[in-house]
Amino acid sequence: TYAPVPPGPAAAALLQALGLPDAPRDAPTSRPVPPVMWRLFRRRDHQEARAGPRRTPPGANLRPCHVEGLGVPGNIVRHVPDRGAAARPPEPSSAAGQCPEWTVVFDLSAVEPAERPSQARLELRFAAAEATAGGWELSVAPAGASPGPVLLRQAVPTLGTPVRAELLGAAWARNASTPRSLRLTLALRPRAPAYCARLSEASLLLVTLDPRLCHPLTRPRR
Amino acid sequence: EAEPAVGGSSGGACRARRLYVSFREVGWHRWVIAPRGFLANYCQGKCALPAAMSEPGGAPALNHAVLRALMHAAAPGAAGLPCCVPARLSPISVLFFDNSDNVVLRHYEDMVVDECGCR
Repeated sequence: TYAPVPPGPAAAALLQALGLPDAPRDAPTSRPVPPVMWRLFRRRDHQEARAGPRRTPPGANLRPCHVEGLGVPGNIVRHVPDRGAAARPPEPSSAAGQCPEWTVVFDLSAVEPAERPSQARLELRFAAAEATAGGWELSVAPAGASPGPVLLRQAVPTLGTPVRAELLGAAWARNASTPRSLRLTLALRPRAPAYCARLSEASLLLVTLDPRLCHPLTRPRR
Repeated sequence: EAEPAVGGSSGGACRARRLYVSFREVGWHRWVIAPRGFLANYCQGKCALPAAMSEPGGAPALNHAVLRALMHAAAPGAAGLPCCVPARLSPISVLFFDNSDNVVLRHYEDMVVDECGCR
């Protein structure tokens, strides 16, 4: 028997239970699913399938509210796209001299106040005209009218792979609640004179734990 | 999509029955990326004696449930039978788009009924 869910209070209650204030509208067609999110889903799904009925009880090898693929506590992982990309002027493929700065903006309004962040990982992809001997240095500062203090500096040996920078504890106090949006100014400078690189993609991988939904591991019954 | 209950309204002894939730059927397939659905299952069945005496997997039944089943056998009008409810549940994870165009992986505890018991 098939039973389509009637819209109305039942569906609203189920959405509420799923932590969704309302059913998201149709999928944003332009948004491909990032590979990191598929990897995390498949890893979790595989574990849950293995921990299912008539096998080892879930508590034995699957820690509830822990993101195994990232090694941090959490029950919600969000891949947040950079809103600032649309407003950035097109850059020359390679420029010498003073390298540009970029402003990235992450809309975090979907995060509920009760959620505790356990990881906020900046993921950046750059395009560079050429490799540079000494590598690069990434700096991250709060964006605003007057340039804020640099919150994070990180050596970047190569631009061939995504550049990842953990913001929690640097650009974001660990026990602070999640801001409604995060605006940062990024700069990438070559250590030796070289052409500047171009920022081709920025995103934020945010892991949070909602303590209301994560009960402690159920003890196997004696 | 549910397994039809057999043998009248209670459908035999208390046990987990198949219930597949298809996100397409509930109209969520456009924003739920994966899975396409999942086996939620549900509990149904009688908790009269002797069913109330044994739990799945050989675990001892709850004394209170046995007492209630005994009471019901001795004096049906006194107290109802114990209820057939989930005794062990599993989580699932759902990958979906939210209204801010984020791709979200959310872990939900207690979504799949693995075992039922009389309580």
